[in-house]
Formats: sequence, C-alpha cells, structure tokens
Amino acid sequence: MNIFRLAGDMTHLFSVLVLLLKIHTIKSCAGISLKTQELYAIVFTTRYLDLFTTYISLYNTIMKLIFLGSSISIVWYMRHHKVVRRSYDKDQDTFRHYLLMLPCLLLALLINEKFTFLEVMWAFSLYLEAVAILPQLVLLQRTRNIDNLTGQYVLLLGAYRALYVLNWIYRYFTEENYVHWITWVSGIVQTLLYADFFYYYFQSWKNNVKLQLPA
Amino acid sequence: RDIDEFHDEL
Repeated sequence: MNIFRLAGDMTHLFSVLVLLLKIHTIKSCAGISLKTQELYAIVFTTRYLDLFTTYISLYNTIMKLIFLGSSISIVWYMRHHKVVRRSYDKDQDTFRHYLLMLPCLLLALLINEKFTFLEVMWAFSLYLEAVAILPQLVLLQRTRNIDNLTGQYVLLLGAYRALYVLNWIYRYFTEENYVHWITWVSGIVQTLLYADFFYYYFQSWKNNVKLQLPA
Repeated sequence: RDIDEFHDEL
C-alpha cells in the first residue's frame, strides 16, 4: 500500500467521523443530504459483497466493515433518531436520487470487468459513487449558511477522491499489469464533481467569509 | 485466481 492510498483511506475515514461527530454530539444533521447518504449505503453494500468471498487483508476487512456500518447507521440516524431527524432539511433535499440508480445499473450491465454478479455489482457501485455526491452538492447550493462540520465533511471526501487518483497514478507506474479503466474513469468523473465546489470553498476561506455558493 | 484480479482497493 502506498502513501496516497493510505492517506486517501484515512481522509475517507475522517470524513465519516466528522459526520458521526456532528450527529452524535450536536445531534444535528442540518445541511447533510439524506439522499447522498442513502446512495453511499447502497454503494458500500453492493461493492463489499466480496467481503464474504474474498479475504484480502485484515485492514481491508475492517475498513469495509467500518464504511458499511457507518453509512447504514448515518441513514438510520437521519431517518429515525427522534432528535437528529428533526434537523434534516427535508424540503431542501429534493434531488430524485433513485433516478440515478437505473442508468448506473444499465451501465454496469454493459461495461464491467467480467459479466458475473459480483463484478456487475462492483461496477454499479463505482458508477453510483461517482454521482452520489450530487444531492449533497445541490443541498449545499440551496443552504445559504453552511456550517464548518458540513464544509469539512465535503472537503475531506474530496481530498479522499483526489488522493485515490494519485494512488492510481503511482500504482500504474510502479506495478505491472495494474490497469483498471472502470475504476479510473468513474473516479476521475467523481473527483471533477468536487472541483467546482472546492473552488468556492477556497475562495470563501481565502477571503475569510462564510461559504456561499452562487444560485 | 491471482491476487491482482481481486479488488484490493476500497
């Protein structure tokens, strides 16, 4: 494992911790898109089906369990916790996220590394992850005041994606036969979606004003 | 299968 991959996994882990911190200690999920969180729960459920068939390392297994458990529990808190769910911006979070799933499934059936159930589900999870942040970005655009934890959550997620791109570049040049077009293309699409948000995030940070996205 | 064929990334 190279430093980019490890740093990417750690920023991903921190992003989840920041979100859980917000939910557990402040008892608030204001500014967080339930649609995006539901998509992530589906992404990890469909991607980590190999948890039962393939052992890669203890690190790999533990991280998979953390991402599965945290994404499902975040959805549960936002939907059912009697205090947390009251802070959910339901009226603003209107992205029809289920419409993203069908095209991703069709694409996975057409473009996959191997036409098996696990491989199609793996490809589906990559395509869905690439667009899963969209409801969150739309919600950020509508919520005029974005609190620090929400901003940091998206910042950490974006850092995770960017570090994974560096990891792929590093692996391509250091490992033989390391070519994963599906992972790369969907990962780069996903990273580009964050780039627009970051532009405004850094602008507001530089000018030391509260983050406001253009309508 | 060779280990390279498995998805070792998260």
